[in-house]
Amino acid sequence: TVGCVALDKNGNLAAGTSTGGMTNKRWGRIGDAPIIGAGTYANNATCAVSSTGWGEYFIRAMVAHDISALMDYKGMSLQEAAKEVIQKKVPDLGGDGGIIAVDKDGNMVMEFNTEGMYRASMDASGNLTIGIYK
Amino acid sequence: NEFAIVIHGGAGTILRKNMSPEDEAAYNAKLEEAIRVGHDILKNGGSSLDAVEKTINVLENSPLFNAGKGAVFTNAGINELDASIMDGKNLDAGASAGTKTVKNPINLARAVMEKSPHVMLSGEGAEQFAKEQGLEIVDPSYFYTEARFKALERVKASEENETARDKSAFYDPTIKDSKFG
Repeated sequence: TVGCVALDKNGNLAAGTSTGGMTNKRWGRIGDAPIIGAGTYANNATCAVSSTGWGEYFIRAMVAHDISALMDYKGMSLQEAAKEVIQKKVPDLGGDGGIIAVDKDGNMVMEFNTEGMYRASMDASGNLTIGIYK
Repeated sequence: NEFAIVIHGGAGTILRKNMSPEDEAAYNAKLEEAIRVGHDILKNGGSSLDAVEKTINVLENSPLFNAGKGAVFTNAGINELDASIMDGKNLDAGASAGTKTVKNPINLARAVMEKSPHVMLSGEGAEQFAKEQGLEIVDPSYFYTEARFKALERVKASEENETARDKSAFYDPTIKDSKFG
């Protein structure tokens, strides 16, 4: 699974996710990547999120929308909301994975509870971060 | 930040000890190539939607990631691809699931969002829509990579072993075979 979230100069947020799914999957199994609210979500009022993880749990936890909702209804920061969902809600269900996100102010988050996540971020000044391991 | 971009290439049990320096360098290089495509679009005043689509295209076109070329295989030994995109400006969204011949599924998801009255299309209908929208259609073999196919064979073998092992638990010497129930 691959994903991207972006904030543009007009203050618009967007999120996208693309995947080949799960090895050896049968019966037309679909994971969270194409499910709006689970694998992908964007709302100019809060944040843009793209997920990668154990699809069944990311659907049940509605991960991407949940992070936006925690910001919207509980006033959490993007970092706090991402931590709450990825380090608590998803593992409590038995799932694992991670998200990338950016909020309306350009704050960037890469939160995951697995050994690693291929990830990179770049801000307006061109500061680049690339990571693979925890 | 006035603008910003973040990407991922998947999460999981990615351990330093399991990755050669060459592989690590290849992943780092591809991640940097992809994020610079999107950053340039944003820096030049482009839209976040364009940045998301073009950045993901780079990752879909690389065999390194489980998306587009390099996708994993289903039990039937084929590649079924899914994608979704969302516009924070108006909560518009598009998604496609289970396509086998659309080269860049994220482009299809965006076409569903912008050129259809729906949010999600799947399977043959999604493929039909992709053709009507003039998106690049490829032979399913385009998505094949040796590494992912071998991964499928490993998973199947381990599954069969398990069944074999379970089956041996029911071995009945009188019929010299296994019987269940």
